[in-house]
Amino acid sequence: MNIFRILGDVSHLLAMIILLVKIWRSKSCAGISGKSQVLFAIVFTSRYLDLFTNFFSIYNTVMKFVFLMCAYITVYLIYGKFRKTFDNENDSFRLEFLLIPVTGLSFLENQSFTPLEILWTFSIYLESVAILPQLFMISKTGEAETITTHYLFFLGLYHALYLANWIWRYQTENYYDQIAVVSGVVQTIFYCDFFYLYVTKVLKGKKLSLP
Amino acid sequence: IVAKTAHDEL
Repeated sequence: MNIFRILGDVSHLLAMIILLVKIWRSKSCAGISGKSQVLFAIVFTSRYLDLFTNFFSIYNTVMKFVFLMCAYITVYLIYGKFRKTFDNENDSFRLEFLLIPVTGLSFLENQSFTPLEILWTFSIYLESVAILPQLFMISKTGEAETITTHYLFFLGLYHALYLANWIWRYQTENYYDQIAVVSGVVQTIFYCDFFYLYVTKVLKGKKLSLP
Repeated sequence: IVAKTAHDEL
């Protein structure tokens, strides 16, 4: 495991914890797209089915378990405990526009045509677009709470670090996984616009609001 | 290129 990979995982975990703490402390999930969070829960569920079939390391098993728990707790807080604060009106991204192409593509373009492998591929493709309902919500309302932008920043940073991890692995192990790399690049591109706003506005102490 | 046998990343 290289430094980019471990920092990527830490960023990912930090992003999820920031979101949970934000919701828990403010007792509100205002500004958070429940749809994106449901998609992430589906992503982890379909990807980590190998918890039952493969053992890699204690680290791998524990992290997968923690990621799954974070995702499910977040969904529960949004649609359960704090559902009165959930902004259903502005969370209006049509999920079928993501789920249908992603499902189709995972059947067409995968490493091997087996149930677990198709589900893994589905999870990789879905993860690359899962944040779109959240970004759509921000563009619709025209603003985001600063803490929400920190969440998005660490989520984007995770992807950027994973790209560095793949370059590193390609150089040192001659290893690469085309499906993961292409999806990772696509996903990181979605964050570029946000990164720009984050650096030019949020880091200078301003709230993220769109003109 | 190493043949991929399993997904060891998160």
